[in-house]
Amino acid sequence: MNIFRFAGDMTHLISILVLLLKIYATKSCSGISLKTQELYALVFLTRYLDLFTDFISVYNTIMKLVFIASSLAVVCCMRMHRVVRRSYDKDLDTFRHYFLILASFVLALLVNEKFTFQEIFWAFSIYLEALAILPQLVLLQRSGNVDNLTGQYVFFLGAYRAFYILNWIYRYFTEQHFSRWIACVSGLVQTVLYADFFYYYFISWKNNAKMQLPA
Amino acid sequence: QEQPREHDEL
Repeated sequence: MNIFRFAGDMTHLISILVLLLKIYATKSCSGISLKTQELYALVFLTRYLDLFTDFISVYNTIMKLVFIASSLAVVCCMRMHRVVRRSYDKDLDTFRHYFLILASFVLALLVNEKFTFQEIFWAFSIYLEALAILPQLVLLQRSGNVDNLTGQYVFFLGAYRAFYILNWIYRYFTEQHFSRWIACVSGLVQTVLYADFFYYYFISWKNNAKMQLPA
Repeated sequence: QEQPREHDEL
């Protein structure tokens, strides 16, 4: 464990807490893409298949459980909760996310570390995570204005993978056999997808104005 | 240096 990875995990945890805060405090999920939440639940369920077979550390196990439980809780809340589900922007959240699932799975069959069940699903989860934010970014683009908590949620969600890139650079220089090129390339793509969001987020923060995405 | 465990990251 290094400081970059720990910072990344904490940033990821903060993004989840901000999302839960937004939904429970405002009893609304407006501006949140249910499709992105479903993709993230799938990412965690397919990445942590080794949850009960490979014990790495208490921290690792607890964080995996937190990520799986929180992503499923958000999806269930957005689908079932009678108050929250009414505020879902159903007609704006129309990204065809099934194509992202299909593309990630095909790519995982072609490019993986080992052609085994667990490795293919691990690579699938890495590729899917890189693309999972697209429905959310499209939804924000369409709705134009971004409320503070939603903006912070997306910002922290993007920032966590940037910390992981620093972690991979650090591990590359400090560990002989370290090579995680699948995660590195995918993590880079993931972070780049946030580039324009980060730009407009920074502009709104600098001008202390409400965040506006160009329609 | 022991081989780092596969997928020891979240």
